[in-house]
Amino acid sequence: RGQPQSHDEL
Amino acid sequence: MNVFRLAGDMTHLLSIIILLLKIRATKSCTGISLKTQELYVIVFLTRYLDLFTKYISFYNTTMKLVFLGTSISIVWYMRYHKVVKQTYNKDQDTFRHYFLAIPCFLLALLIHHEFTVIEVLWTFSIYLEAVAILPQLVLLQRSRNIDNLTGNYVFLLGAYRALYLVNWVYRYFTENHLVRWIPWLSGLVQTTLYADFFYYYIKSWKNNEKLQLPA
Repeated sequence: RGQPQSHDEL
Repeated sequence: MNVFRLAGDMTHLLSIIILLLKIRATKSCTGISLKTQELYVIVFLTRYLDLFTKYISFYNTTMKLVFLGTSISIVWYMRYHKVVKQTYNKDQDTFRHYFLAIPCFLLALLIHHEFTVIEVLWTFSIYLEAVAILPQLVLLQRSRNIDNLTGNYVFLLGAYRALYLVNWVYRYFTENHLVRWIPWLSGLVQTTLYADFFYYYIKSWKNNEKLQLPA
């Protein structure tokens, strides 16, 4: 599942 | 940003501040696992690689710098400060934390969202954070008496990820059911590892007695 994860959390 | 995530971040920040206060005020790190602190530095370093390449918000960047700075300074105090390092329970803090890091890294190589350096290392940091508390919990079981600051530190550390779980539930329902299996399952494992500590911590708080973990 190549969902580019937007790492907006810490 | 939602209130659960903000509460989680503030709880996490508070736990680190309590630990720094304990070390600086008492010039002692008795009962604190250096292994766990070193794992946290690795967690933050591998998680915040995009600190300078991806700007999310002032809050996000500031908190990342604070978490990196405080976790590195805690390891510095425990390793190099002439007074504090004498109080480190070297002979009790024997957990082989590389036994934790290596499987997490291999797992990140196998299970991730996309196979890029940033993403695999980010995934590694998620898996590693889930188990990073183990050396600390083992040390607490070996320590005869756990001082209040250390107990509060571990409690808040466990509570922050529990609040993140609530944040993920909230985001699932408010952000068109976006699924994030990796942090969700890791966060669940992480919080579950604190279960028995939470039980004894709340029991000691209710009965107003010294916190003691069964050996």
